[in-house]
Amino acid sequence: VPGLGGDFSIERLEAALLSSDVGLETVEKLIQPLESGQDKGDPGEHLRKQIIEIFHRAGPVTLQISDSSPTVYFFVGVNGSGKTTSMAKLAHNFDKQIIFAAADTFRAAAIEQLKKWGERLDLPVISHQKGGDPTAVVYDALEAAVHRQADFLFVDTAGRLHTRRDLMEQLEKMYRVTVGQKSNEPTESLLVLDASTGQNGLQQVRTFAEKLPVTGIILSKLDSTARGGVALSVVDELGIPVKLVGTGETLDDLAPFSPEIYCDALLG
Amino acid sequence: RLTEKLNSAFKKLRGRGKLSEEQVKDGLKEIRRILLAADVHYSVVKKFVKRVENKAIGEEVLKSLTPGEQIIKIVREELQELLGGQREELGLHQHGPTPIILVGLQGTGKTTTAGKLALHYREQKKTPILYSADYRRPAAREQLRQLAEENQLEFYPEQYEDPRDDLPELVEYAENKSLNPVIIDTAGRLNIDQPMLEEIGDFQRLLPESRVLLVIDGMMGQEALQVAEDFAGVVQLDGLILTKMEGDARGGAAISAREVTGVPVLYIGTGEKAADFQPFHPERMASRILG
Ligand SMILES: Nc1nc2c(ncn2[C@@H]2O[C@H](COP(=O)(O)OP(=O)(O)OP(=O)(O)O)[C@@H](O)[C@H]2O)c(=O)[nH]1
Ligand SMILES: Nc1nc2c(ncn2[C@@H]2O[C@H](COP(=O)(O)OP(=O)(O)OP(=O)(O)O)[C@@H](O)[C@H]2O)c(=O)[nH]1
Ligand SMILES: [Mg+2]
Ligand SMILES: [Mg+2]
Repeated sequence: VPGLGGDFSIERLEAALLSSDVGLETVEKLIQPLESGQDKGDPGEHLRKQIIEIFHRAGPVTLQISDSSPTVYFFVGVNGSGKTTSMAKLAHNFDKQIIFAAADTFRAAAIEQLKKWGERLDLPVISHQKGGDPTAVVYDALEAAVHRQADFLFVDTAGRLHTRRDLMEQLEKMYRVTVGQKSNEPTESLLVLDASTGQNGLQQVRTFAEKLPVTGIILSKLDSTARGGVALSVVDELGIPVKLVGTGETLDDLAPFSPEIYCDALLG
Repeated sequence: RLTEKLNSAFKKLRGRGKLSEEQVKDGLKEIRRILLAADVHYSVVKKFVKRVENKAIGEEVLKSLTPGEQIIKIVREELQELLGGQREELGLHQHGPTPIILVGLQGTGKTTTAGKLALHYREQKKTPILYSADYRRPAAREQLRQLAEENQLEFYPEQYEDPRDDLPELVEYAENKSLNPVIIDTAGRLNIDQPMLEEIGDFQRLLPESRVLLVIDGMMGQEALQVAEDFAGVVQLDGLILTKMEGDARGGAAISAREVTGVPVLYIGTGEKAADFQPFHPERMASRILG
């Protein structure tokens, strides 16, 4: 139970984890062995090793490429987490033939926002009318990507709360469209997770992962004061690797995830 | 469920009379966990639990309640008290337009909330006008313009590059057309971005009669405390709005933000449509926090 630290340094470590939004169960799981095995040397060092090990267990942080073009990447997540911006940043990093699918047909100016990024990156954006069926956009964009022999298709989806069953079903349908074209199964379904997300984050990711295979996390807004502890619980409990971190609002503000840097910030 | 957990912690200590120190300490361990799980800030939980402890020890157990229920009752009352006890309203100026400025971190729902707030005031027979001071985010102004259009709300298009040049003319326009309130959407900004914080300070200095509302994401965690404190440090905040509350995040960020700023939560966003907007009720929030 939190707050039961016998040693002041262990109590300080527990506070560091809690104040960084690490899930309560993960905190207990990490702090317990420190309290019982206090002869194991510096608890801070031991904890650091445990945390880095959790990230290494989750697998590679590299992005997969399909052996048949186009490689399809889905960008999913709750409202306002940074999906559209992250997608643009990743395209900027790739410098390949990329097509954007504007599959957020719901939110005001979502299509315009993506088109602006497409212009800045000089990449084509496939879009329909606002209010249209997002699955149709995905289908269309896939056809276009195949026809134009693009290397990648990036799919921008609408933000949605994991508690909206209808929207989660819609997302599953969009995913299956691309799976249906056998060789174009999404190679990555990247869930964009706001680093300042609290204890609800694990449930969020868990629910998304039930609807489509989430292959990686983009931990956004890590340039804020948040340490993104939510990611540690997600990796530990669901085994989904954090692949990228968002560090700002411009195209250059995307970096590969580093467990060491993350851990330093977490334990302050 | 909460009552069951507390009662099972208490079942060996069941009895009437006063709550013993041991009964209270056991119950508070569980309360502490519940509040942390609800995203209430670590330091706020510590202070809160201490307050409840002092109130609870030696308190007479009401005949109709078990010790567990008694403690919950005290916690619920203290939470409501912390949240201001009762509902508050954002008053508009009687003479002249009231500028209402929405501020907050990136992606919290400011632009969407601007539309909701305008619709809310129109339903109260007021005549709001919307303006976007967000010159940074791609298609931000277009987003607000579309929201205004689809809800048939007045929209003031920017005339200058710098919103500081627009603001006085915007208010003058509203005055001439008897429009009230003037709802101003701003760009998302970090609480550690000094120049951007200065900008909203400038907005308020330009419009001293303005109200400033901090828009907070309902699923925000521990950082809500620092964020609210930092924004309150550069502008006088008049209210908080908690968004995305139709989800299953408990919204403890509201407790932290309220505690550190003393500013009331006025509204909650409960969806993506303009009508998904409700006044904030402290007692409902207290129940939600306690799960
Ligand atoms: N500081 C900071 N801001 C970010 C980062 N990533 C995105 N943002 C900002 O967050 C806000 C929301 O970004 P979007 O890309 O529109 O988010 P989204 O998930 O597509 O939003 P919806 O489609 O409405 O659900 C914008 O103001 C972005 O500039 C980041 O890494 N750091
Ligand atoms: N589910 C839900 N989504 C909301 C709510 N309020 C806003 N949103 C969504 O959250 C996302 C971000 O909303 P915006 O209004 O663009 O947020 P913002 O604060 O203006 O973002 P920036 O200007 O980039 O800082 C959009 O997808 C909105 O539809 C709400 O109460 N519930
Ligand atoms: Mg988007
Ligand atoms: Mg906005």
